[in-house]
Amino acid sequence: SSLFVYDHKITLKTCGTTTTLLCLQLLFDTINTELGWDVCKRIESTGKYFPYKVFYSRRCFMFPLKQRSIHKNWSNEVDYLNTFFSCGRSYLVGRNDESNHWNLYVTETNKSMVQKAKSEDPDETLEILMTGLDHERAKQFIRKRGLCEQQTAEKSEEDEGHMLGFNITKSTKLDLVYENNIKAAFHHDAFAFTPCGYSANMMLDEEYYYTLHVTPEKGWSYASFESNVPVAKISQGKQDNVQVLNHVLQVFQPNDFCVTFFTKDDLKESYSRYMQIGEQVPGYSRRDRIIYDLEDYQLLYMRFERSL
Amino acid sequence: TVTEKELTNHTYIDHELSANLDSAEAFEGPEKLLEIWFYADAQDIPEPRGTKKTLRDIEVAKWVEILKLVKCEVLSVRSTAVMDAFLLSE
Repeated sequence: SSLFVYDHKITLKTCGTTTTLLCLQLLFDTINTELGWDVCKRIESTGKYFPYKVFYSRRCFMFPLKQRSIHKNWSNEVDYLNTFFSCGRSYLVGRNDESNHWNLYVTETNKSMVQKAKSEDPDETLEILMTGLDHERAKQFIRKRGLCEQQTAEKSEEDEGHMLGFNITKSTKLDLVYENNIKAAFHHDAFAFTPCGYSANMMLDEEYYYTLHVTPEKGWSYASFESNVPVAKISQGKQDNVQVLNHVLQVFQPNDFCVTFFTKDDLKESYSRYMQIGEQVPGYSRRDRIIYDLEDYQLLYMRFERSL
Repeated sequence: TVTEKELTNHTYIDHELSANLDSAEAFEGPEKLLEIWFYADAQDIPEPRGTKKTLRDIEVAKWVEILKLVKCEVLSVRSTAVMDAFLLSE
């Protein structure tokens, strides 16, 4: 799991049986107390909060009944979100009768909060959710502890979980997903879990991130990749998101995966390239392609399966 | 590409949690993704107490408390010029 905190926004991505939404009240109360932000006070007339924008999404769970509290059921999550936020809408994306659809909740943009003119904001988010990882590929994310104790001792500030996470990042080349042609600063933090599993946060050019989470267990193997890195800027136009997708797929070689791509501007070249992606993923067949016009964002959802 | 100096540049690290964490019960893959934009841009943040304070001014201990309700613990934090990246348990 990962949390990214910027000056004005947060992104919280949590795995397992976490109870993500149950932190909302304390989150808003803490910000109100610590920072005195009016946006973290409930509006008197509605009794709800109305921040600039809220997104909540997840792929459908593999074991929904093992989830806790409101997270057992999408409609309960939406009901809970609606007790906090004004003008929320929910979407079930993909086939209702399939066990691999994707759910999204998004609030209306609070445009009254925009005070100052913005510079060009390349806001885009790419998420790749993969299941049925190739067995040999999945094994890369299983590391036994105790094998690098001496190495760890030599680096007294570090512990074995982070050391093994670093080694996995290097051996899988997950630090090389983007062509960093502008020589932007690169920061990395990864951890190898016991008995297995891997999480990593990678930061590029101080303001962008990509994050990976892997549960390699046979039978329910899963990996996710999420990124807000503007690929054209970082690569100086030498790479696009289709190449990023293919790089990630090479590492995991899943049986199936879904891709979501959010962007503020549907005219962007990267969005146009993604619209044509079906023929450019070797070894996979596209099963669904769904486009949503979400007020000021465009959402593209696609699902692929390995070709027979 | 990542270099070994990245192993020693954490803003925060919980060595005890790192050594003892067992994720054997973390059976579920798909994550829950919550993104809240309190303001459209950092420039829009007000100064209710005369000085501009942002989400990054909230100390790690407060985030630890908030994340307890999520059932997550903080393994480590890496900071850049404009963001703090928390690596969490689960």
